[in-house]
Amino acid sequence: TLSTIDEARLDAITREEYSIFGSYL
Amino acid sequence: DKVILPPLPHFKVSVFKSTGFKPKAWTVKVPNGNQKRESVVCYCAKCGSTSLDSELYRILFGKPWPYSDWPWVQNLDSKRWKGLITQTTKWKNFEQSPSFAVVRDPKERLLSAFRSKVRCQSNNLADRKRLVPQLLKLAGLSKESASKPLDGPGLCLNETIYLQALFMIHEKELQGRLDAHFLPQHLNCFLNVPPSKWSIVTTIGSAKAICDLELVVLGKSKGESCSFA
Repeated sequence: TLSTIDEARLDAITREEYSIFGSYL
Repeated sequence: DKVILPPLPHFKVSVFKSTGFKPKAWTVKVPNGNQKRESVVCYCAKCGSTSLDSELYRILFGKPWPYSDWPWVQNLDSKRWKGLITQTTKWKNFEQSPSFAVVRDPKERLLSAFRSKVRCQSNNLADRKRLVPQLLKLAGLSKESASKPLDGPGLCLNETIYLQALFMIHEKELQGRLDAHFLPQHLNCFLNVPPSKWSIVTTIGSAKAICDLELVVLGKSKGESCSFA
């Protein structure tokens, strides 16, 4: 389980990828 | 308890493209009567690429990859592929050829890269030796931020430092210089062509991923091995 800060960083660095091809996952 | 981070800057893909980076996409040319059927396949590192390369070999040659030494199945430009595959360099008229791209959930992929490449109980010590210093350097973190592994030489990272390093690299807009295992997926297969222009965009977990690969490469699917374990 990630800590809240780790989770926030992971969210931030993957946000653009999800916006571009998230619908294909 | 939610942590609010400052927003990351908007990465300028156009500037990255001007660096001359070439996406690792592959043009497959299969004899088809007097002509050749041409297709494009692309998958990111940590997206099941080794398994997909093995399946591609089976599709093209009708047998499993028979070699156990270098060059490995992933070296798609080796002589073992009999010249059927070349790195894609032309992206004009892309939509005229069938195409196949594999994506993976971005969070799952980055955490998988952590487990196999940089953590202190890593699967690949040679990659860790190379990749940990690269990540630290790009992030501007000192070697003291890293840990000493018990299972080999060099340095390793814990999860917090790994994600901090990646965040700092994105903050500095240096993500285009990341190794393929950490490079955002939209900077590879989709750098020149958006997902909507690929014939098939799928995940390794899709039950018909291999059927789709066969369909794109051969123009038909034999219906065998359609599920992908």
